[in-house]
Amino acid sequence: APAAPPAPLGCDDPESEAAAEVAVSYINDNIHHGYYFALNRIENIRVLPQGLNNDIIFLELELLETTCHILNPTPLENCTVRSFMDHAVEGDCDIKMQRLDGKLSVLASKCHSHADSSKDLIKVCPDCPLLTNLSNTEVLTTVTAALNHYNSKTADAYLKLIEIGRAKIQYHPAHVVFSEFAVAATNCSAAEAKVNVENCQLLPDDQSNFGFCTATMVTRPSQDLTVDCKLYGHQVSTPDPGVFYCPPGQDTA
Amino acid sequence: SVANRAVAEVAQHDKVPHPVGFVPPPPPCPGRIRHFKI
Repeated sequence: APAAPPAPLGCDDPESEAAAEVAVSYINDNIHHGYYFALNRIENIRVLPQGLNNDIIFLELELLETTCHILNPTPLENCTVRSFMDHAVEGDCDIKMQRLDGKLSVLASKCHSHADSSKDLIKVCPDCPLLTNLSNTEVLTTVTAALNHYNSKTADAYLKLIEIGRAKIQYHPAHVVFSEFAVAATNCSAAEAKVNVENCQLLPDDQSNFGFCTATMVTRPSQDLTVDCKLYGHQVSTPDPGVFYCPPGQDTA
Repeated sequence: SVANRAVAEVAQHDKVPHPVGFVPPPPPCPGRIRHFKI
């Protein structure tokens, strides 16, 4: 009699978790904008035996955005998942994998990311700021003012904007714009940039020094701007800095 | 009433009681939530 088929894998089985770990690592290695994602839940797993020691695995994963921008060299396990109150962004991914002689590899993946429901957040926290479009005029104004302010105060390298990662606006009790953006050092000092900013170029990839800034601009009842930037230090590999931003809600394959 | 009792006895017989301390296994999917429910 033929052998009985193996019992289907459960989503919390060690084999499923091992596959999910490989898949999340693959997804994060292929993100070109925004923040790293961490696993929240394995939604489903199906294993299709192809022959001896050869399986095709279909995984459905629910991911959550972390606070680590992709230019941040911090290992994923040390990155904090954004809280619900921070208006979390989730990612739903379908991944096709192969397990050949016990070795897992990703054959294909498709992810869709989107912000959690604003209505759900407002129910819990009526005054919490909500995520807004990255091309919002107030957001662009805040980022420009913040970077100019930072560059005017530092004697170090002149920083250029790489991409805006996140932006939120709070309307009550004060009108506040919160933004986060990635930057990179140029070959100019801030003083040199004042003379001719056009001459300031990003450093070559192998000398790049990226950083990350947070800025808060209050416009009502009074006006105030605060900005904080941290440089990560020299890194070897870099993404393509040619595109400014990639808002949540885009499919990637 | 005899027929009714027979049916009732069969139904009772099919129901195997769980041993003391039995915890039903969790559904195989979806898996556990690591951070928070969306």
